[in-house]
Amino acid sequence: LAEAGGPEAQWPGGLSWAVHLHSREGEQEEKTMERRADALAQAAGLVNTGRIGELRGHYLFVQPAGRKPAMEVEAARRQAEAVLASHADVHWHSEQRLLRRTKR
Amino acid sequence: SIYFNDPKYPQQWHLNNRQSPGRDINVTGVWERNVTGRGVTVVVVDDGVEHTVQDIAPNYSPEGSYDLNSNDPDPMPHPDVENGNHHGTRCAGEIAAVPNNSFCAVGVAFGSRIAGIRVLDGPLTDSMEAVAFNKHYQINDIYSCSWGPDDDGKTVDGPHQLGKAALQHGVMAGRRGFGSIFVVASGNGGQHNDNCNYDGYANSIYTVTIGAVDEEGRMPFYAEECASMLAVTFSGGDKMLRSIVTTDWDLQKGTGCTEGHTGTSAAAPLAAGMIALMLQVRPCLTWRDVQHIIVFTATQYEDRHADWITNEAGFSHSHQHGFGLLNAWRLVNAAKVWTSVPYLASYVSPVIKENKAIPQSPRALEVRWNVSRTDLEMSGLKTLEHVAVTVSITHPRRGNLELKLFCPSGMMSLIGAPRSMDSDPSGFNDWTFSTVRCWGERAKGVYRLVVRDVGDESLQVGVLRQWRLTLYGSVWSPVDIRDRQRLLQNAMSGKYLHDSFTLPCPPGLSIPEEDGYTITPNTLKTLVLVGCFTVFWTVYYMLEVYLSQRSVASSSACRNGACRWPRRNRKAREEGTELESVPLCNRKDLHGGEVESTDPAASPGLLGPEHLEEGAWHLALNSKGALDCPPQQCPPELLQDQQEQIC
Repeated sequence: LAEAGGPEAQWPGGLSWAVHLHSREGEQEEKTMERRADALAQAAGLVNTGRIGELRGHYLFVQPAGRKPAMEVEAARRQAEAVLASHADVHWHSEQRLLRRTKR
Repeated sequence: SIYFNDPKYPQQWHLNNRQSPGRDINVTGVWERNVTGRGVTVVVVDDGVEHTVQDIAPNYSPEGSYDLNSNDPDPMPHPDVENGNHHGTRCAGEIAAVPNNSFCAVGVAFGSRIAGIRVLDGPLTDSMEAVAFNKHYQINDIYSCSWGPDDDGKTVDGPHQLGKAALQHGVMAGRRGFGSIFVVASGNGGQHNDNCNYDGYANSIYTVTIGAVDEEGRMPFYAEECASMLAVTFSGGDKMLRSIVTTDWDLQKGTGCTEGHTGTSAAAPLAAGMIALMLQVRPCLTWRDVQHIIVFTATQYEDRHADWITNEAGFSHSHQHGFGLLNAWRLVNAAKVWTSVPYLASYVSPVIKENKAIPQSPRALEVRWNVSRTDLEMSGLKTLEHVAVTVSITHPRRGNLELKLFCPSGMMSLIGAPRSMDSDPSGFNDWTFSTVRCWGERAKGVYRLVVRDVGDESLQVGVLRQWRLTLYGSVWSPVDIRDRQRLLQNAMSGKYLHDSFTLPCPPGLSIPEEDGYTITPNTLKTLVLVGCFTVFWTVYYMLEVYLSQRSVASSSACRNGACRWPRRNRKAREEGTELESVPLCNRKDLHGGEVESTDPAASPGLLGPEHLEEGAWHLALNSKGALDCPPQQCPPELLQDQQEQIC
């Protein structure tokens, strides 16, 4: 259920990455891209929560739910980074960090 | 002639200033002509909107709203310890507070619809910003964002990769392709010598950056100077001056009305409301049209402290006030007669590697780039809109740097102001500064970037590593600009501001919104629980029926082929102590005669419940005791009728 919340349901405190996939020639179907994103997330040990807003080809991957010790979290981060950095499908990726924003 | 019974309307000096005539947004004439923002939706991206407040509820748009902090469709603010989550509600009231409800105040665009996206009341990431900027972007026309990176005079930050992509996607695909309008507050870092060119939201070409002036027309203590600010409008000033009266939340200490809304936060929503008025009279204005109209109509005014300079195109700009005060009458009349600016043309220079030392003041490093006619041929770019410079500089103390850009006309823009509080040692890494001061000027010519170090000589010298020039504009020539200025001047009498004059508008594109997660987790959980509950009771009930039938079938009466189904106790049925189930059986008189159904549709031999009148139901199943008893031993009340069901 937490995974079904989509990218809007973010930041339960775990790691998350935004990923921009290369779009393949002739690839029109959103579902095809979604499947590629699912496979990529799985390869990185993450869960694909879905497309980020209206940005085609951009997906949010999060760490699977469940408390983990810090060492495991760090290992998971390294694994995810390694996979995303080297995967042919990934155009761009970035670990999500908190932003400071102030009301004016 | 405008009158409202809202008790605080007379104190809304920014709408109609009777104490200091002219020191308001000049909107009453627009209202008199029935331009109120009807048909336009403005969304406040903030800490929530209390849409149940009397002054907001009638204009609230749930379709345009969302709560990204709690992941549900309702952007109601949450009470907090600091009593601070009233911000979005106050901004919303400025835009669309309902008039003539004898409550509080009136909004600038009181005929528009107001939505809320709650995103500031919790952890915020780049991806969440990206979702917010495009949320319901075919419903929301204008996004009012009275927030940004810290205004502490030492932060350099803006939208990250996804936020930038979302802003760009918004102006390309939002609002049926005419482009979402993003209105941002320029920032409150004036006391820290901050400058909005260190804020990537404020210096973005995709946003309308609005600053503030106080009731006396002066730059308030909190306001920032900025070469990329488009215009200013009214807000609060120091303690002796009036602030903005608007709706407040009524949670915690709130009363539903406030007289204390201030900052550039209060200015941006007023601009958003005025843009809503523009969009009512001309819905097909593009995001660039809106910026052009602001540049063309904002009014320079007397302020000795401001460095007003008139550029080559005849537009006056000051770092303190942008192109001047927003004027609702001028904006709306200009919008009424505006035909769209041509496509966005741009020119990007190559990355110019310099690796040159930045000398101490008064000396300066000057680098140049010539943009020739040939360079602009492909795009057709003739006159400028935004001019951007992306630099990489190493320096041990970033705040000591000063950057000035000179357009071919000689117009100077202070794009990187020195900031005494910024001691960051990492310099600038591909940071983009921008200016609007060359708006309307010719694009061709030599651009000069002048960099100098205004700090202490004891520090290591800084180095300009590389820079790149980006020009945005259109194929409009300077003559076209002047023609447009004349056209607008002719419209300012208001003679076109009536229903019988309307320029044609294209319908816009049909762009479907991504709706992949219409079911929120909470809804999903509720549905699953209800489903489980239903399944459980279904299984339970089926078991009960099955076991009861088995029990009857195994009794001696049934083994002989005649099951006695006692007559149902109607009272018990009404009280709900009996189950309602009717077996598919023949009706047979106790005397052994078959009773045929009078319903020709009934299948012979079998009667379902639908073929039985209610009063004629002979209940098959009730209490266990009745099932187990042969007729001669059953309680008489169960054998009241001579007709029985025989299965």
